[in-house]
Amino acid sequence: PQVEESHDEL
Amino acid sequence: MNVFRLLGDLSHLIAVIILLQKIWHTRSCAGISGKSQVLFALVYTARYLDLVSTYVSLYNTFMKVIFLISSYATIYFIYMKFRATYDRNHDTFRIEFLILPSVLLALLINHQFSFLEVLWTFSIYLESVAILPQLFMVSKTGEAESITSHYLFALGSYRGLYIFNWIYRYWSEQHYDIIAIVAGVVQTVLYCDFFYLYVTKVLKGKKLQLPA
Repeated sequence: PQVEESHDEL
Repeated sequence: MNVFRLLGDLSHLIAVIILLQKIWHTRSCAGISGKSQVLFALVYTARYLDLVSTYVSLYNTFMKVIFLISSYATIYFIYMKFRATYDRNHDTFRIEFLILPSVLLALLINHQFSFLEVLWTFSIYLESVAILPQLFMVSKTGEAESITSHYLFALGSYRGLYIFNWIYRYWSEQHYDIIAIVAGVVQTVLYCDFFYLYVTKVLKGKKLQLPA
């Protein structure tokens, strides 16, 4: 799965 | 950013404005589940801790601050300022049965076993079920004020619109976050019963009556 460097969604 | 996510965030913003406006103008939180609001405050606190560490955009920061302030303001109204109007007897959902499984699941299934990431994952799982006490309360009282059902419709639409955002982002950016998507689908499905009643009843000017 896509490892999120930072979550850009609220 | 895409139109679906923007509409979703605006729908979320409208929901919190409707709720605060309802409580402030009627000076009453009758029919509102304090437990769901506690869960939402927990969700946004756990998810928006990155406010101090990561700057995404002015919009992102502004909305996070708004959702944090509004969730705590709502709790203040329910449990302090207008606590006499809080319907404690109908707000009886055991939220520990939502919090603990979310904690366990976040520890087991996450993208990365780091403090902020596990907290983010916990907030995603908890948000998907945070509305249950409110829906449970409406089913127990058997009805909801129309303003409360508008609040629920806006709140349910927010994550429903996010699903279109995730489809769009997968198609256009090959970006997807399976945890957010699965939880978001679960969250939206939980509203389906309510959405049906809202469209068939409230929009026709009738009162929202849930089969108790």
